[in-house]
Amino acid sequence: TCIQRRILDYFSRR
Amino acid sequence: MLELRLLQGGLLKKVLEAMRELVTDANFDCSRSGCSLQAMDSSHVALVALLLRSDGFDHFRCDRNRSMGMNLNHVAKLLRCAGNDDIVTLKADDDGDTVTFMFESPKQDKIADFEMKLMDIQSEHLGIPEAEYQAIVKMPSQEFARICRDLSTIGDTVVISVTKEGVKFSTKGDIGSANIVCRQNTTVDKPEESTVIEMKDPVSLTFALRYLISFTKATPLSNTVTVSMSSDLPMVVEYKIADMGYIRYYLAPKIDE
Repeated sequence: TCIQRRILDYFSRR
Repeated sequence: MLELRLLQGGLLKKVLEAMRELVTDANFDCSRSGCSLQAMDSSHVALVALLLRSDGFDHFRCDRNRSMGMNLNHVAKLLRCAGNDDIVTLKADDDGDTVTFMFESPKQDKIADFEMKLMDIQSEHLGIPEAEYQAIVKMPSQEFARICRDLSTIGDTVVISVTKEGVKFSTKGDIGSANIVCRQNTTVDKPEESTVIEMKDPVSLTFALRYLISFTKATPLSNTVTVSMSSDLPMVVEYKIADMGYIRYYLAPKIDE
């Protein structure tokens, strides 16, 4: 199965 | 007082068309250095980052940092009332809750102004770390758009693999599968028609095609597109905006669990 990652998994809130 | 004047109003139209499919509401952040925007799509899978440097405008005055919330579809609709050759000026008072778009015909014989209400948008800024990418592909933007469109007739996802041989776009669907390979090609007469691959390590990532197709709405902004990939980062799809800045799209990959 293929999971769609999200931007917040990589970039943090500033 | 905020006053931004752009002789090429058509450029602003293209910028809005490049974003409005992905993002509905966003803050335009203006400071002395220019105008920027950062917003995620509603599913938080993609992020768009726009930069328009102040020195790219024909007149740029920003007395106080402003964050102006706008519905991008409304702005796009409004800009459709401007001719491609019109001079576009944006004006806003420091404390006002509206922005005025002024359109002047090139001969200055028609002047229109449209006032739009600003919105209060709660948006969070993300820190995008500086990164060294394993592979960077520069290619004609129309070619990239064509590949995304063609592959979407077969599948929903694309595997993009960069090796010494070139960059390969692959998809699979109910009716079959497709592979498109682009090799490095720097011998063409015009640099904007060349494909250049800078690779430190081979990389292969899977992405949802519908986001890539949204990104290609920026194709009219630039003859070339740059795709940067690393195995542990979102991909970056960048279109330069001549003499002014860029529009960058970040897209989180799909991963095998």
